[in-house]
Amino acid sequence: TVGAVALDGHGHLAAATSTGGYTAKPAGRVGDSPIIGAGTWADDRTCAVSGTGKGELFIRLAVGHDIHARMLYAGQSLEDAAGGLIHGELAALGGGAGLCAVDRSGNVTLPYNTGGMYRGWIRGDEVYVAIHED
Amino acid sequence: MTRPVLAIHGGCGAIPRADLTPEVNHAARSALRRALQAGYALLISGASAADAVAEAVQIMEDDPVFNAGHGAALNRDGVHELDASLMDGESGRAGAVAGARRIRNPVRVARALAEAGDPLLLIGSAADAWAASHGFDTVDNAHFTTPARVAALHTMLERERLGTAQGATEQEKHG
Repeated sequence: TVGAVALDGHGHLAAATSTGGYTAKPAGRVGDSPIIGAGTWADDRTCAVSGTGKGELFIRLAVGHDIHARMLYAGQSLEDAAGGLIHGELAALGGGAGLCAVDRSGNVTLPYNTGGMYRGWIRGDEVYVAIHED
Repeated sequence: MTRPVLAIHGGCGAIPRADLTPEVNHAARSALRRALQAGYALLISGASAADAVAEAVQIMEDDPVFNAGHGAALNRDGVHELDASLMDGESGRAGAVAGARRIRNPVRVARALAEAGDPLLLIGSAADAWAASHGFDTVDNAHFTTPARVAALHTMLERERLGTAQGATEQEKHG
């Protein structure tokens, strides 16, 4: 699974996700990537999110929308909302998971609970790319 | 004006550090950089966030390192079924495809469905047909296959036969 989130020069957010699913999945099985509110979410009031990992859990927890809701209704930061789900509910359910997210102020978070996640961000002259801790 | 930013992921099924060869390490990092630079170039030229995320994801769909598009995982029948979506935070519009088998770049079709507004989500051969009728590249399913995914499928089916599928790594499952 691959994904991207962006904040543009006009202050608008967007998210996109694309995947082949997982190896040896049943024919016809669909995960969270095409499910808006689960693997993909964007709302200018809060954040943009793209997820990766055990799709069935992202759907059950409506992860993308839940991060948005924790920010909009509970006033949580992006980092707390996203990290809370990845290291909290998703980890507790035993789901390998990760995501990239950006908020309306341009803060970025890239949490994951597996051994590594291909990830990166770019802002001005700064480019960050990592797989494991680095 | 806001200071633009773009962030990406290439999947959390990263190869365990011990198994990461210098070649794969380099290939993955350079692909991530290319995706970031392509999307960010659009942002600093004034394009929208939706343009930037579609561009970055397409770069990764076309790179065999990642489980999407060319290099996607195989289902248990040895077929690629691709899922993708895009959501625009300004308008709330969204588009998605699921179970597509012939769309070269599913994220592009998801973007077009977001602009169309309705239908939002198309599945299977209907998604493939909509893409073709709206001018998007369609290819044979074999276009998405790589030797690494064929090997992963055999490994996973063998694990199932031996009853060890639970022990599969994120990398074996997702690549």
